[in-house]
Amino acid sequence: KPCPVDFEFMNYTIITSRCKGPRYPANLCCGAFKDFACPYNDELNDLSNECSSTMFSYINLYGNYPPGLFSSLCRDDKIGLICPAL
Amino acid sequence: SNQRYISYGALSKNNVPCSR
Repeated sequence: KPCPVDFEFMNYTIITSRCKGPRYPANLCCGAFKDFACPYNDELNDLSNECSSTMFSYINLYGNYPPGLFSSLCRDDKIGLICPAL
Repeated sequence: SNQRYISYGALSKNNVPCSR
């Protein structure tokens, strides 16, 4: 199932300006990641589409991040990464 | 209230560049 969100042409500087190597501080990187991704949490959590795979492809492409950076760095609650309230 | 979150299932897609 295709992703209804077009992640190809989005502005990723919200992440790339704050999450930088070589240290990739978790508070900055995970905060930036959530700021970018939380508006699309419903689409990303739907694992029957390609949204999360596509989004991470572009995040890693534009940020030149090592594979698995965010999944290894970011932990909140047992349910997942908590998004700020709207 | 509805707490929004990014599931670890979605986050795990960061691990696999070429999932199949």
